Amino acid sequence: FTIHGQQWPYRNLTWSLRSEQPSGLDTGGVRLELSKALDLWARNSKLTFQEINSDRADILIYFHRGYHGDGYPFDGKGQILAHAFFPGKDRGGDAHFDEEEIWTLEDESNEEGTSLFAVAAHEFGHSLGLAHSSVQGALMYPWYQGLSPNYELPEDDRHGIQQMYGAPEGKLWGNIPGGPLPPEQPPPPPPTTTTTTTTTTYRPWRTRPTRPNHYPDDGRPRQPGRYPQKPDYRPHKPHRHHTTWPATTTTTTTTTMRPTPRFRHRWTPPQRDDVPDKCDTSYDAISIIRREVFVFKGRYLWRIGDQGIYEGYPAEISRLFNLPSSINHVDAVYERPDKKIVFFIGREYYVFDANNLEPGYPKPLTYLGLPAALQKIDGAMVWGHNGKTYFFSGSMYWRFDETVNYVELDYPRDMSMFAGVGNDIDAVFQWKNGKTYFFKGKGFWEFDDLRMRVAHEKQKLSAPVWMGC
Amino acid sequence: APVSSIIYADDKVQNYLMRFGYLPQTDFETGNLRTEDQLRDAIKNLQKFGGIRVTGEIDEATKKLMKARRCGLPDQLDARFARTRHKR
Repeated sequence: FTIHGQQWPYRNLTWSLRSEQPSGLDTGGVRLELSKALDLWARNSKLTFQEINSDRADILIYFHRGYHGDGYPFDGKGQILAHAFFPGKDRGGDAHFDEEEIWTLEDESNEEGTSLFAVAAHEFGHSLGLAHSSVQGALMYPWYQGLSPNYELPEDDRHGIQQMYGAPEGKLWGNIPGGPLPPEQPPPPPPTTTTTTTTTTYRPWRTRPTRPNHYPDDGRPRQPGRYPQKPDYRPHKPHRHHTTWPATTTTTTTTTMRPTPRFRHRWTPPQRDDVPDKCDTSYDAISIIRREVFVFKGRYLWRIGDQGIYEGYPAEISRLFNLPSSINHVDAVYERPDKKIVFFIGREYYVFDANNLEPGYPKPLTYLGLPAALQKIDGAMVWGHNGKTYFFSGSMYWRFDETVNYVELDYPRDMSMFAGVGNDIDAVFQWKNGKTYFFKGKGFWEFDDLRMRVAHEKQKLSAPVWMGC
Repeated sequence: APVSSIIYADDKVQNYLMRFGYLPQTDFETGNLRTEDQLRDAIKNLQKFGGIRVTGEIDEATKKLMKARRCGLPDQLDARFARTRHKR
């Protein structure tokens, strides 16, 4: 037997069937089969299982078909029958059955059918922490073997479950009649993990000392020292022809200081209270556009060039890209191989040719082949490793074929492929050093593309590295 | 002598080996090319785990095993680093 990951920290587990009349079967009959399958493990350990009608149960049981949102799509009748998740929060412990199988309940014999009891007993082994076993005849053997009535748990599986949860109280060891009582099981040693720490120091960003902000906003970086030094604040002189000497003088003093604009645009930094603090914020999106790093947060963006953050940022996104004024954040941004810039906002996406929105946009995400149920895209990038485009959302990711403008078959897949990153990322992008960076909260991971896992388990804080704080 | 069936291991076979943990799943993304040895090792592992004769070939018994009904979880949960292991 093989134990995988953690075990349940308590012994009295709850379960709940969350599908009505799965595969057209009688719900009561299905619940009976599931209960019998759980009882198989209860009889051979200290575990107890209580059925409740709640989606907060430890083990939730669903019947799905095809793609059902967890990155492990079913394949219709035959081959893949079901899968389950190892103990843990959220989906941990849940078991999913392929609704398109011909499931048989107790005593139904059907050559073509698949015994729900047999498969459920196997999947619940995963829900409790057991992985597959190569022992033929073991319940945790991965290939379907059917089960005989009055089935008892084979020895291989019994050893596994009792190593994790202890033998049942008062039960003779290993069901050997008259045998010795089982010794008190010491708790299994915690899984040992070896951690290697590599420290990478980054050249901190230099921030230019703040200067008056009056330089043209044409996007080109200015060399230090070439800024105009002083604006021209001289008050206006009344025009000669208009001077009059009133007999009575009333003096009202109003002082207007109006700069004389030297450049076509005069840009003032946003003074609103929703301006994000660059040293203390997560990011909505981050992307390389025209070889510069653009970081998006709320209605604002920063622009980072070789010399660090450009002066005068954050600036409102709408200053550079004419997005509808109602937009107050973006979810993900990336620059396509054809240099068009794509913004993902909610269930729609916008395509820009430089600063200009292409006609016909926004369009729904379904145009790209993404499921209608998808609420938003967390991150998008063109992955230098293979030149493919990837979209990330929740616990799944898609690979996108730019040539046909549609996601590829065989996707989505589970985020665990990008080991260490976890679900629900904030942003992802590939920097000019060719490395991939995933962002979540106020930190980020550098990703090792070859080993497909984060280079170091612990996140680094984003602000010192990317914002020069 | 029969032509080596490894040469004829098509996508379905390789996808099966990746899906159930006998080849690194990361190959889905990295597109790393497999060596003949890797494929052969993967098939031997599958035959060993499945309890059928270990030949390293995609023979009839192996084809039958690959069609059989089964659980969707991988059999080898740390195959992700299988490549690394090969390197060592």
